[in-house]
Amino acid sequence: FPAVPEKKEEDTQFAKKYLESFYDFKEEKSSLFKAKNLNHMADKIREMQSFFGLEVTGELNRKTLDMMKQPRCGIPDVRS
Amino acid sequence: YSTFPYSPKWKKEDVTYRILNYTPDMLQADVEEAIAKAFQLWSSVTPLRFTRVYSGQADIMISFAAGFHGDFYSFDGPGGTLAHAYPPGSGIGGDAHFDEDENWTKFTTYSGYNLFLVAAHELGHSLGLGHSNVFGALMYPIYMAKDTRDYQLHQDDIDGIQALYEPTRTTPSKPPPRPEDCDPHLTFDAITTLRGETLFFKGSYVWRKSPYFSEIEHDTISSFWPSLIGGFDAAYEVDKTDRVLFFKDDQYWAVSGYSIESGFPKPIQSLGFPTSVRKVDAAVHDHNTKKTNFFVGNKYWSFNENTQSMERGYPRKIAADFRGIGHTIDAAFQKNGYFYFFRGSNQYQVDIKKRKLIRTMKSNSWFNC
Repeated sequence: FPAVPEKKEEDTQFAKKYLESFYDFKEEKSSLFKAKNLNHMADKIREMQSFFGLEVTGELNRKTLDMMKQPRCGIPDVRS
Repeated sequence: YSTFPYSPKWKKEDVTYRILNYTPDMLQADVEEAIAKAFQLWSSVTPLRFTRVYSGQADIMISFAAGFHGDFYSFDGPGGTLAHAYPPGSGIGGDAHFDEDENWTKFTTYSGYNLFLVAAHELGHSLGLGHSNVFGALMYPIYMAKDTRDYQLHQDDIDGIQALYEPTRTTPSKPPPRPEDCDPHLTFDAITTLRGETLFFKGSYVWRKSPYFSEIEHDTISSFWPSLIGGFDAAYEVDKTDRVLFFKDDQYWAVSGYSIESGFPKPIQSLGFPTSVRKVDAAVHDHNTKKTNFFVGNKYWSFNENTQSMERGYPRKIAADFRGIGHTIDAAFQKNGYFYFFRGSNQYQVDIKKRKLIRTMKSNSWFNC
């Protein structure tokens, strides 16, 4: 079944935090940039999927989330 | 593999480290052993040498902390981020932090994280490596529970660290060849009994003579006590307490079998030596009198193991009380009512009670030469 909306939102927030910590993702705070943010986040998801050898879709699917929830080192995988 | 931007690295081969605090999840000796083994992984494939210091600033400061701990990267409670470390540099550069909210373990279990594995990864960062996307490499960012007995670095890790620090040049990945058992010029650093066996130490090696086997076993010291670097000055066993003490420079360690007692090393002054004594040449315990003789230069001290204090009237001259064995000693042990003293490639058998020289032999007479 599709994930219930609040679970989806929770996962999205978790993923944002993960991408900020390890993939140098910076979200534009202003709501004017909502579409731009979504694209930017999709790019960062693609970067993370590529690093871990997952299928590169840019979507926050189950496998990608599971990988994000693995215990890991706190150092970024890519850096500016 | 990857490195940090501009590939920072240590511009020297001798790097120091200091363990600032400990996790309550493990014995201190096990934490020290895990850290020492993690460093050994990297020193075995580079010219780097790691020395532990016990005070002041070290290049790599190792600590356990939870949540916010004074840098910009707070930890996040159990799971998630386990640890982090900084690339080589001054100040926080090189330091490694471990999340105390995790359960740290000596072995790989499913109820915690193997400190050796995580430390080996973090120290890779402390030396300048970034993350690797090679599954199975130590520098892969995700924790992989593995059997760590005889753990080997992945080729990707070796390629990465050797891109920063050229491959092992002067120090071959294995210690210099062990001297021949029957070399007539063989000398020893230290000798002790241990639970009925006799251990002969030289450099990073130990010869192990057991009453149960005719063969002499050859090992490296680190295979018994990974966090002890070789080159002991002296060693002796107090059989009644199943304790062996090792001396190196102005420090000493106590072990019981393979385990190093917590709280060690201690300064040799804590035994009662004056600060003028910077190292012990040899030590031997007389289990009849419960006294231990410490040999320093041409003198010796007597230490009462019961009262844990030096006896009055010492130091005394070795030549005055042990006739015929000369003025200084390299190593000593006691067996079957005799002291065996070693100087250079000679060995002197002395009757303990009469302090009388019985005979002189070659130092390696115990090796069935």
